[in-house]
Amino acid sequence: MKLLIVIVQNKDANKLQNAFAKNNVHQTKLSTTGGFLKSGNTTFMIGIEDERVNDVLDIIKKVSSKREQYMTPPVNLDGGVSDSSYPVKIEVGGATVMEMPMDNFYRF
Amino acid sequence: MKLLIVIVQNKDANKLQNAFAKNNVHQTKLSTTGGFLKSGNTTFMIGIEDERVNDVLDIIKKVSSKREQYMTPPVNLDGGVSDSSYPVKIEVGGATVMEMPMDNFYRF
Amino acid sequence: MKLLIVIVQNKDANKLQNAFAKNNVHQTKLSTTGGFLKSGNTTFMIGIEDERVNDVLDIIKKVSSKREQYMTPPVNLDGGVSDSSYPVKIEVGGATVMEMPMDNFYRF
Ligand SMILES: Nc1ncnc2c1ncn2[C@@H]1O[C@@H]2COP(=O)(O)O[C@H]3[C@@H](O)[C@H](n4cnc5c(N)ncnc54)O[C@@H]3COP(=O)(O)O[C@H]2[C@H]1O
Ligand SMILES: Nc1ncnc2c1ncn2[C@@H]1O[C@@H]2COP(=O)(O)O[C@H]3[C@@H](O)[C@H](n4cnc5c(N)ncnc54)O[C@@H]3COP(=O)(O)O[C@H]2[C@H]1O
Ligand SMILES: Nc1ncnc2c1ncn2[C@@H]1O[C@@H]2COP(=O)(O)O[C@H]3[C@@H](O)[C@H](n4cnc5c(N)ncnc54)O[C@@H]3COP(=O)(O)O[C@H]2[C@H]1O
Repeated sequence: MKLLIVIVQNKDANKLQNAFAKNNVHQTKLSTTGGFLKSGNTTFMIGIEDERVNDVLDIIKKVSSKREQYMTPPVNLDGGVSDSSYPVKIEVGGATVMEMPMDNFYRF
Repeated sequence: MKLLIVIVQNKDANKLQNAFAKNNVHQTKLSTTGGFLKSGNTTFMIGIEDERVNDVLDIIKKVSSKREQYMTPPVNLDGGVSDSSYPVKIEVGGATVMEMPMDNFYRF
Repeated sequence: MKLLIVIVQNKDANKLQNAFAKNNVHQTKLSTTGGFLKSGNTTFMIGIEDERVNDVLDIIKKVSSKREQYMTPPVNLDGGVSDSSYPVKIEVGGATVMEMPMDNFYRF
């Protein structure tokens, strides 16, 4: 067994939680805070058999990898047309995963 | 030293915390969420000497193992007597424990 | 890579978070509860390269070691002068650190 500690943005947390449940990946969720940006994020703890680690990593990659999205910035308040009302590319998502060895797993 | 990560239902959390404190088991508590049922549960982190791991597992077994309880379902609102006002057996409690190796333990 | 689990009093948490960020130590913060005193404290999770572990321990020692502070106890409510309005020595701070082995670290 291994313990996977998975840190993702809150925007990806629900999708990831549902993908885990659908694939019978048992998980516990923690509300955490990013140390640098000081904003809320989500950490999953997953105790998983060694031979299923790669399946779980594939789910994480598919749902919450860093990716580019186009976003139209909010129109500036005085309503003027600024050249920034054209869509800009921003980076969202991303996952940090720590794979930890586990000596024993018990259920009582 | 080992790190025990212990996940239990909220209903067993206080009893377990008191049993740990009484037995001089140092512990830190986290409020967590079950990934499947999406309801709140409790996770304990316990740094403990290797030779005391079994004592701690005994405490967890005694206080928070899965067990059956009889429960009288709430009377249905229209007050009628239904055959379901007889006690039914339900399953409560349960603990998931991950025993992790620890390289060093420091107190500053 | 190692995972450092660092438990400190809330009063030291912000200073420690800023010291980590300034020294490019990546970190995730959890709000936790002390098992014995049942009061809130702070836990950091830090995935860090093996050769930087001692640098991180030095930061923790400098910012949040147990130390003595002088404190003037609040004046008793009836306003009388009591001998306890002279400063007394109290112990504050302290850090508990668990250094855990890590098999793999991924960023997606
Ligand atoms: N080794 C590690 N150990 C424990 N937790 C870890 C970790 N690496 C990442 N995390 C967690 O994952 C979140 C996202 O990290 P990411 O590296 O994608 O994105 C990071 C990174 O690109 C950047 N960053 C973090 N610390 C930095 C620093 N000291 N200087 C410059 N940029 C930093 O800011 C983004 C947000 O960081 P934030 O701390 O708010 O939130 C982090 C933190 O909560
Ligand atoms: N390997 C592991 N890694 C990390 N955390 C773990 C874990 N195994 C259990 N947990 C944690 O312990 C709680 C109770 O698990 P238990 O297995 O007793 O009881 C579970 C299990 O019997 C069942 N269950 C969980 N996932 C399922 C799934 N994908 N399909 C069907 N049943 C599931 O639902 C109950 C409640 O699950 P929930 O996720 O809400 O809450 C879980 C979860 O927070
Ligand atoms: N091995 C371990 N595993 C997991 N978490 C650990 C740990 N050792 C310490 N901690 C965490 O660090 C906090 C401060 O511990 P410290 O040892 O400085 O200071 C402790 C200790 O001096 C004392 N203490 C703890 N348990 C005790 C007990 N059963 N009997 C007597 N004194 C106790 O009370 C202070 C506050 O304890 P509290 O539990 O509220 O808060 C603890 C707990 O959240």
